[in-house]
Amino acid sequence: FKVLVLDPFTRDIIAPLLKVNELRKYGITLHLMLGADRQPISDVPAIYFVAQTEQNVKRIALDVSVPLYDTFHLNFSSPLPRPSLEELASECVKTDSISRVNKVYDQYLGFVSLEKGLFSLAQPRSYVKLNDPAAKDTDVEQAVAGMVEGIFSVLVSLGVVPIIRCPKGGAAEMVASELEKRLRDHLVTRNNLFTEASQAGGSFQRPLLCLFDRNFELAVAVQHGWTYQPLVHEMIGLNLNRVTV
Amino acid sequence: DLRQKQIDAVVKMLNLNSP
Repeated sequence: FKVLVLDPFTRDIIAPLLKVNELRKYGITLHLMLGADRQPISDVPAIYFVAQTEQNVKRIALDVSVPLYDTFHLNFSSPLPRPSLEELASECVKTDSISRVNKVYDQYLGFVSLEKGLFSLAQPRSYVKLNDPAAKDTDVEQAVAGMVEGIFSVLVSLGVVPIIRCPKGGAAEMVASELEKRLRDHLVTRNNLFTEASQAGGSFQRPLLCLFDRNFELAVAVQHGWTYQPLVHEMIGLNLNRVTV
Repeated sequence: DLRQKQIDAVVKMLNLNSP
């Protein structure tokens, strides 16, 4: 008997992957939202799978201090920044509840797999955020950082370090250079996330990652796929492989 | 298969195994 606690972002990650009955197969009898009012359940381990936001960390610290559950297994969809981890630790020490936190994991799962060969970074209105003339620098940086973190999660999951190509002078270049920096910073550490994959007989050939900018790739915007799925997407709207009529 | 890799990672997490 285990409780799974999610936030809207991680709920969208899990939804296309596992159905409720499949969650039961893995002992998850209850799945709840972090932001909702929840009753304490004693003698039950809780698995938290949430985004690495400050708000989430604060809420988790509160849950641990109550305590809402017996033990806490904390999983963040992307790496938890050091200051947030320290804040979580100090809050738990303050309320003398640190022993209830079993483990804290960085999961590198910050993307939504919709099909075998299709994923989404699940960043709504990202085009507007990047192209709005009134957008602040911090908003653009935040949007780019979100994309970089999502693509980095994909690369860690695949265990590959790609060669990156992009057009010059746009959002795609910003994403590409930040991603390159992120990869370089990570690869200098000895036991990095790509070591295991390369030792397990990973390919010596590096894949090619092409980042396109919709402003320059105008053909994409006017090209329409003539299959059932794009038709449904355009007529009714397709979200997380689901259609709401 | 990226989707399968993500499913495996999620299942590992639900089974309380380390990543």
